Amino acid sequence: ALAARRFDEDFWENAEEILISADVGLPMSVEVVEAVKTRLTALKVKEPEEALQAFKDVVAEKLSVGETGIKFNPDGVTVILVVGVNGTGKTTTIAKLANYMHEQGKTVILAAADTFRAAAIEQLEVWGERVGVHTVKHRPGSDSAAVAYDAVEAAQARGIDAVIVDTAGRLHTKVNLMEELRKIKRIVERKVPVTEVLLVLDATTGQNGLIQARQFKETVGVTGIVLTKLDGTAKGGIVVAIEHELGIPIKFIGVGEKMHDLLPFDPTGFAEALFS
Amino acid sequence: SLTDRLQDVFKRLRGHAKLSEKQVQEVMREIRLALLEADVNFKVAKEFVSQVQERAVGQEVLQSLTPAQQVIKIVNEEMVELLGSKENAVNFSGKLPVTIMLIGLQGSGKTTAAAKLARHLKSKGRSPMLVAADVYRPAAVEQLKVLGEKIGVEVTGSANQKPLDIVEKAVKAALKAGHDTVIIDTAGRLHIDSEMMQEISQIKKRFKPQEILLTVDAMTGQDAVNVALAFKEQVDFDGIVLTKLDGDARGGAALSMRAVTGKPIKFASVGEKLEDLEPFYPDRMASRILG
Ligand SMILES: Nc1nc2c(ncn2[C@@H]2O[C@H](COP(=O)(O)OP(=O)(O)OP(=O)(O)O)[C@@H](O)[C@H]2O)c(=O)[nH]1
Ligand SMILES: Nc1nc2c(ncn2[C@@H]2O[C@H](COP(=O)(O)OP(=O)(O)OP(=O)(O)O)[C@@H](O)[C@H]2O)c(=O)[nH]1
Ligand SMILES: [Mg+2]
Ligand SMILES: [Mg+2]
Repeated sequence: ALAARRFDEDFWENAEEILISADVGLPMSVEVVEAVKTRLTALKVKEPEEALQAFKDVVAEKLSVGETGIKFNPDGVTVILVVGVNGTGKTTTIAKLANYMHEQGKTVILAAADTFRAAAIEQLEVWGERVGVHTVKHRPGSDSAAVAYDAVEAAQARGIDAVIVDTAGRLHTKVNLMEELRKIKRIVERKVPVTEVLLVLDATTGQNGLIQARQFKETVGVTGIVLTKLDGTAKGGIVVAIEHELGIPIKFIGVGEKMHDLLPFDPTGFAEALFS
Repeated sequence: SLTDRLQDVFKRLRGHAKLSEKQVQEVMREIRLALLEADVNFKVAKEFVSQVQERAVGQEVLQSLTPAQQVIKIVNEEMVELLGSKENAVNFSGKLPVTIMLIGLQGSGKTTAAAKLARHLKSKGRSPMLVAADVYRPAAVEQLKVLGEKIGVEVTGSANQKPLDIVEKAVKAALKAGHDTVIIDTAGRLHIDSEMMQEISQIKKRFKPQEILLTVDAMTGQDAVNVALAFKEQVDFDGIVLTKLDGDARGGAALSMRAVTGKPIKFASVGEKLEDLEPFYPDRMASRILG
């Protein structure tokens, strides 16, 4: 590309390294660089500052897939199923999301469907109390799908707008655990469609994040991503590859451990932070 | 796999008596690609590849009859050597109770690892006590208590006390009850949270743990280097516990952290059950990283 020749090899190598160090991954970084080169040629750009803006624009555009915001069920209870591998921040995100929806005037109850991990139910209950929403729970070790089903039934009985279902962390490589997730969704859908399946992804995750997204999407159909722990130093660049390949929108980002540390996803802000 | 890819490259380059600089770079690029794919930090990958190149060129393997195999052999050897360490044992010397502290980012697997270590040490004839010093996360103390109950290990701590006081009480109680080991679970924290980093520095200063272990999730990407360096510089630690190795993350973070901090990886956590803790095997890790 003609414009590319105005910038030397070092410039493009440096740009590629910024992307790689942000966990964008090598193949996607190459793709972004190519897209920028094309754009700079078309715009006849000469200044490095303008090139930087082109990088931010290309990344922001790649992340502007799909609709953000929770998709509500027009004819009944809105069910939000929250999934992801171990320790990514699902339970905490649910608390933040319940608070967010509460502040938007929605009534919400929580389903403690992680019946496996030590003190998982207690953890969600404490959060529920802090937010001011009810938590439906069974005994530890009981059937996760039954908890989710009961929560939807309770929401229907009381005219509650939404149920957010907390599930146990699970590695996408564990076939039986992924099958359990399918079962939870299937059982709930006997009552109402699950309008939102949120995959909670840790921003510190590297290339495995793309594999996680592929697997969870294939198993239970992911409608949105919440990218957590962006208050750390990790950039979460793997979402660029995820959105590019799978078209799953990022709906929210987690920026801390408190109830209010949840923000709607902003592609421009994300691209800005990636290059800062 | 990297072997296949290198074989393809060498197939294309066959018939050349001596590889040009550009052709050597083509071979090295495949290795760098494999490392980046495996989440090895890009600076560490660059350095590693240049070392491999030096050896490969120096040993003239690139012109040999089986160049791909020879290059892979060098890559594997370099990686096993870098990942390995002679200091993999837990330090049990010094006055009782031996104190072990787990630190790390949020969700990396500290609480589970603490319980696993307690179970492991108990099976080796030691008498551990678990200390729940995470007073922030909802039901963190309960979590450790439930795990402790499963393995018959006493757990002290409560969310209404300060971490320093919890540890002080625990050490006294341990000595009184005849426990020879105290394992401290701390709250997950960001390496850029100076207050929280101060907290574990203070615990270290006052109680001088014989072993401070940094738990790191095996799926951590490029940021692993920043995290490990920060924990080393602000608190310092003795070893790493790499967690969630039962997944399919390649685990390149292990190579990055070892290269940049020089700290050994002491344990591998390979599942959610309390028996899922293994010593770290550098050769297995090298094969995993190389795919
Ligand atoms: N700094 C930071 N910490 C977070 C964020 N989200 C969650 N955490 C922390 O990450 C840790 C794990 O959060 P959980 O909500 O328990 O994660 P989980 O996915 O439910 O974990 P499992 O159920 O065990 O799989 C906790 O210490 C949270 O406080 C975030 O956006 N920023
Ligand atoms: N599959 C798998 N899961 C693990 C492993 N180690 C821990 N976990 C799971 O990862 C999640 C987080 O583990 P915790 O022990 O709560 O992590 P933590 O570092 O104490 O979290 P915070 O205290 O919030 O910082 C839990 O769901 C654990 O069961 C492992 O080796 N393999
Ligand atoms: Mg949880
Ligand atoms: Mg913990």
